[in-house]
Amino acid sequence: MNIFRFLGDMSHILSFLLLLHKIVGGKSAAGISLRTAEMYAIVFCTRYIDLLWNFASLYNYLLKLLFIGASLTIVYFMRYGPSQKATYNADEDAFPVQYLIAPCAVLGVLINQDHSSPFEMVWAFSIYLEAVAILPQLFLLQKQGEVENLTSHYVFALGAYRALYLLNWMFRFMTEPDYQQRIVWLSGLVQTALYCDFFYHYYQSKKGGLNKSVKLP
Amino acid sequence: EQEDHEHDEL
Repeated sequence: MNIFRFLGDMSHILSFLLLLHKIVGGKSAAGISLRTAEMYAIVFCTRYIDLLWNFASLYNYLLKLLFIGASLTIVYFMRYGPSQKATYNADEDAFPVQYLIAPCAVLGVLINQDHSSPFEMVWAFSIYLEAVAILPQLFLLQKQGEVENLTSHYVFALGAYRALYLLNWMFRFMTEPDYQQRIVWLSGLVQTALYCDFFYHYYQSKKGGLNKSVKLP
Repeated sequence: EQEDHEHDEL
């Protein structure tokens, strides 16, 4: 464990807390993509299936349970919460996720770290899907132009988590002999690259004060 | 390709 990975995990937890605060606390799903929320639930339920047999680290075990629980809670409230459904904009949240899930599934089968292990195929699928899972959310924000304050912090924390993981991988590559994880490195790079435009606008709007809303062209 | 790793990260 290094500081970059720890801060990355904390940023990931923060993104969940912000989203839960908005959806469950604020009873509003305005500006939030259910499609992204559902893809994240798929990402965690597939990748963390090793909860059933891998007890290597209590820290990982607890956070995996937290991430699965939080992502399913978010999907549940967005689908069945009366006030959440009322504020959720299904028409605008229209990114065709089948064009994301299918290629990731094919890639997961073809490119993984042990072709004899079904779990490795599922694990690779989950890594690829996470890289593109934010697209419906960014697509929705782009359509709406203005990003509500809490939502902007949620997306920023979610983007920052994988950016911090990139630093974690660089650190591990430099300090650990023959450490290599090409699949997560490339996927993490793509995932973080997708946020660049948002990061830019987030920075532009927040440098004038944390409560300014983010405007996307 | 076979890469020696255990999934020690989230």
